[in-house]
Amino acid sequence: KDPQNRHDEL
Amino acid sequence: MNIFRLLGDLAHLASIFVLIHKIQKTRSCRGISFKTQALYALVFVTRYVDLLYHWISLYNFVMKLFFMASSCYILYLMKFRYRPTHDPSIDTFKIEYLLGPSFFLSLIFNYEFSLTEIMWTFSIYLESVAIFPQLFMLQRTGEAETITTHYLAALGIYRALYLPNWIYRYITQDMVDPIAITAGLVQTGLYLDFFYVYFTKVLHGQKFELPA
Repeated sequence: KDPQNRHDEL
Repeated sequence: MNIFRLLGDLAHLASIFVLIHKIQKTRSCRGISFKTQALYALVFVTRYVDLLYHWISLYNFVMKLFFMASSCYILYLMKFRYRPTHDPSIDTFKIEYLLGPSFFLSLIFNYEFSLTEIMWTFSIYLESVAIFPQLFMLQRTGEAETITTHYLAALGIYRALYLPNWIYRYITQDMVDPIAITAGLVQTGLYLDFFYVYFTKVLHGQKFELPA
């Protein structure tokens, strides 16, 4: 599963 | 956003301000590894290309821009402004050993085999080991200016605080990011020796010195 919302992390 | 990530980001921000302050106050980049700083600049540029096509939030946008700009500014300070104070003869860690494996691992272990995803994954792997040249330098000289240790502590605390952030996100959002978590554990682990000396000596007013 691709944790898409990881891109809100720096 | 949660408190762990916010504090982590603020620690990261603080580390950069401390580093710039150290260079300008002592008018020297002695004790700072140029290689580590160059790797961080590469980490930010490869990770934050999503600025060009993916809007998340103003906070996210400003922070990403700041990290890219400040890392390039630090490279400028070290390479031009205070060049004579940088001694390449003690900054000798071979970064090929970090760049190569990070690149190949990102080709194998990623979420999607696309250019931007591989760049993101590469940046995560590279960040986890980018501190190596700096720690290697510290090991060679055996001591550090106190302000430099504050910089390193803030930088280490930043990634350490991302660990409770991931636990929190797993509980509240059911989100698991194995790539970032693995790299984050490695990155935090690399600081353990340093943290030990920092918390037991430097914070008690003693100089940062490694046992001979």
